[in-house]
Amino acid sequence: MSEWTLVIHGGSGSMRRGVLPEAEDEGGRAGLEAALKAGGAALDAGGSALDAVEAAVRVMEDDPHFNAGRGAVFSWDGANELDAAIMDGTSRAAGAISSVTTTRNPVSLARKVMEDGRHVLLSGAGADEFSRDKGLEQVEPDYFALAERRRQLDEIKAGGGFDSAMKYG
Amino acid sequence: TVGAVAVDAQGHVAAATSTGGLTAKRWGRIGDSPLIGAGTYADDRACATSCTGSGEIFIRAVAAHEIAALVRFGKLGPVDAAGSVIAEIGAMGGKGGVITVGPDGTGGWAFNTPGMYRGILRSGEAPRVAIYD
Repeated sequence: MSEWTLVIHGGSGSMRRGVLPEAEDEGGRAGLEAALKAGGAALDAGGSALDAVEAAVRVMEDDPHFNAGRGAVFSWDGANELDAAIMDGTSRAAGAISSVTTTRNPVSLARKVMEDGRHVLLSGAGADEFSRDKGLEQVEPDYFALAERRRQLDEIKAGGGFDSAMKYG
Repeated sequence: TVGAVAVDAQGHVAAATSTGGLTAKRWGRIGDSPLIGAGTYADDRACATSCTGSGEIFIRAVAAHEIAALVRFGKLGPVDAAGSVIAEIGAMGGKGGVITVGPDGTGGWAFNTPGMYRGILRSGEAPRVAIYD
């Protein structure tokens, strides 16, 4: 086989047409195309599927249109807590992280967990410490925070909480 | 939630998922995305899958691994398997979607919510993206 395929999804946190402003719609489409381009470039260069999925997800993590990395939603306590996972179908090696707060690209931290090989899922402050030990790019928590996401949190808290929160996942 | 699945020129598959979770999540809530088998799974003998949606339902359905099992043992194609699992998730009260691809390049998506942003690119073809379409 000499051909490859890349498929992506990118959630904005809005579930209804009409709620999404036109500029956000256009930005989301542009972000998806950029992610496909990044992953496709890796595959065109002979890279692995693993390289491609990491490259594509990193683009969407950096793009504020999506609920991951920069642009992630807020927790009840007003923090951006990030989760990610990656898995290699060849060996079924896998790595995952949850509730990290300072790693710019959580998917790359998940890959470091996988490549380290001792564990599959690290969480919280320990995962942040592992990230620093592995030399991944660190950012201040404010890097992830956007005003629109804060507004969504405020709206949900004003409405009483969890049920209405399903709009923004 | 964002995610990607791919099959490379050697026929190997991989999956990745990344998310901020659910707005106003409390008590250390974790969804399906970082749980291997629930929100993310890859197996060259079946397919690679990344999920987005009602995390608690995807966890209970072990969605990504269930799709792989339907491909490996049930002999379904990845997209048909994905459709079956999304239908089951809907019956459990869940909403969301998955992307999936097999080692032979067969792939696509299944979802039961109108707003899943998605895209696909195959070698030698133009990219296709869709929102609500």
